[in-house]
Amino acid sequence: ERSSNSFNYGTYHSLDSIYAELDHLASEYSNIVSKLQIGKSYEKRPLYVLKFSTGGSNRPAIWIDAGIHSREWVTQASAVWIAKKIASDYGKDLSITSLLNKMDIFLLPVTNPDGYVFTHTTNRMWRKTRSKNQGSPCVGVDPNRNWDAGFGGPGASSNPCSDSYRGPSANSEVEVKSVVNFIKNHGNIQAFLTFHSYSQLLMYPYGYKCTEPADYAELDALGRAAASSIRSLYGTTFTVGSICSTIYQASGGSIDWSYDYGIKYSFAFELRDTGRYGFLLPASQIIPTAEETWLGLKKIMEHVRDNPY
Amino acid sequence: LETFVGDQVLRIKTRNEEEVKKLQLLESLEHLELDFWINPSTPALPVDVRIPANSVQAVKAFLESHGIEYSILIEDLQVVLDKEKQDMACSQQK
Repeated sequence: ERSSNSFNYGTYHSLDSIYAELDHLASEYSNIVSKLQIGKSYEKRPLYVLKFSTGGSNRPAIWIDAGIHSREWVTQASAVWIAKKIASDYGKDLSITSLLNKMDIFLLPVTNPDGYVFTHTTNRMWRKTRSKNQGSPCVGVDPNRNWDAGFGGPGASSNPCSDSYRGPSANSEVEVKSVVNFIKNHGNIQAFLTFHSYSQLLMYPYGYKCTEPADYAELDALGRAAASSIRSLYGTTFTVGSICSTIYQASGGSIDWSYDYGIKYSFAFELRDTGRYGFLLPASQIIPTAEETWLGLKKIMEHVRDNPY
Repeated sequence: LETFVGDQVLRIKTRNEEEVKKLQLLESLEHLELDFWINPSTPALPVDVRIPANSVQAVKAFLESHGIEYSILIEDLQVVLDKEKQDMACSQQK
């Protein structure tokens, strides 16, 4: 892979190293890539989004985020690989070129930077934010229970010491609030895609209730098409379904909020599971994981490109 | 830096709703400090749980006493974390 830098996409990196690579991508592909800051985390770390755009104003766009659960390192690593893939494929791959000639892509590779740094420096098992909970010695909120979608319902804990603590109120976490504000201010996001790991699931709403979404048929068919694209590379088999029917009822999740906000194409990926390491995927698995995920992501993005609403 | 020497991660295969419920009971026992990587939800999905070293025997005894099948996903968590750190250090040198 010809590149003017030595960033190794096949290993895990510190936050500073990832942020430096975002700068590098923005400078190496300055014709389509720019770096935005959409806010700051609780501990005042910048939340950086890469914008992939060939111009126009307020074009329909696709939102992708990774690493909302900080310990799931393969998601942040895959997002950085995918950022490079989008930038380097523009002008070469017909599908991506036609997509970027019509739409923009926004990619947030590290949604929970405080938690990510904490997993590198203090506790590798950390999954939540690092906000202080008033009246409790326990720190952090599960940022994927904090969205304004069935907030406080079943499948989230009211105990600040729990790993699935929902937080004192919806959007209490500045990391969540920053994404919500960005999406609302943009006003033309057509797809909301989020990376988690692991257990090989491709899920669509709902999690906070067990009723089918209005667009169930289309989302299910698109999810299955994406899953078969993923499987075509290394045979990794994803299960497709709604959050509630596939795993369990979980309130306050991001794709439930985005779907209820009107973003029809809302999906959550749970990336590969080698059956031996859970979310502690060895670095040797990063690139194969990113490559197969990319095929599923591309299938969804092509559908979004061809089915504006 | 928090270490996880002797912590084990078990993969538990539940056969029916009743066994799922037993695991949900286990999940509620906060003193065990269990870290569910995949929460008990449906018999179709495995349950993965990280168990602090000093709770490993108690949890295994609970599972065996209820005839719930499990395998060891990670024998000693700290070994995996040390390897991860080595990989990162070695790639940084490169």
